[in-house]
Amino acid sequence: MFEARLVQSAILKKVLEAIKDLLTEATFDCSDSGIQLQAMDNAHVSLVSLNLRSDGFDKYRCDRNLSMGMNLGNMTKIMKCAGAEDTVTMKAQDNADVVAFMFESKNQEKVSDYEMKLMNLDQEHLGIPETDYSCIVKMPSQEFARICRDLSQFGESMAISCTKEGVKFSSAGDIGSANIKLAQTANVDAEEEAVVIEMQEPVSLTFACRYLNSFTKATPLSAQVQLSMSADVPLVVEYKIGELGHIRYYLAPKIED
Amino acid sequence: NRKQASLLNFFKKP
Repeated sequence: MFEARLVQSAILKKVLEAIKDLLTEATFDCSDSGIQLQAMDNAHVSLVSLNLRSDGFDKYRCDRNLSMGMNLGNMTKIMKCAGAEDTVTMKAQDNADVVAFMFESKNQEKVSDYEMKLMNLDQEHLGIPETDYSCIVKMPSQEFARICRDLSQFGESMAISCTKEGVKFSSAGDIGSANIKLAQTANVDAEEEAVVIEMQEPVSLTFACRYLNSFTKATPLSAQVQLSMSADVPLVVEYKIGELGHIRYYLAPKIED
Repeated sequence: NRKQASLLNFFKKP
């Protein structure tokens, strides 16, 4: 028996919005410790790694490990049926071929039950090596989304260069070029408005804008985003999901031909 | 010119 309850169904809606651009289907691996998902996009350029800890749920029970393959378009259809203020409960029996979603309004005046067929998906979990990143940048997630959107107008790819002075985003193409520099913030009232750079060595890497823009669909989940970079390895873009967990995106760099 | 690398160049297959 598996059962996971979230008082705020909006969190699950946002998680789904954050992954469905990159993935059409994915397996949710449920265990005693929580729900995990790891999947690459079709082109094997980016990877989504979602971790929702069991203790972050309002109720969580998982007697036996369970892998639930879901079509994310269909899951989105069902989650759209939940009101923003509804509580959501996901349930599945052991070895089930369906997952149930129950939405309850405040005061339980309205209770909706949906069942979705599960799929058997080929799972290939990649081994992601432990990496000490040369640069870690923490910045407001809305600022990052804005920069990715703005620079996408100039070219298909953008360079991210980090030194201890700051982080520079740049792009160039037919219409011209763009450069955005962000300095580390000296004093900020709100922690989520800060730009913080931890640098061991300067790094400059180039990435496809299209994927970065897809990652920014996670912006509503967190006020801050963390970018981790080292020379010649994939970028990690991480959004915390409150006390529940995190979503991490890995993106392979563009390399010299 | 740069080409897009694959994640499979960096991460181990199971």
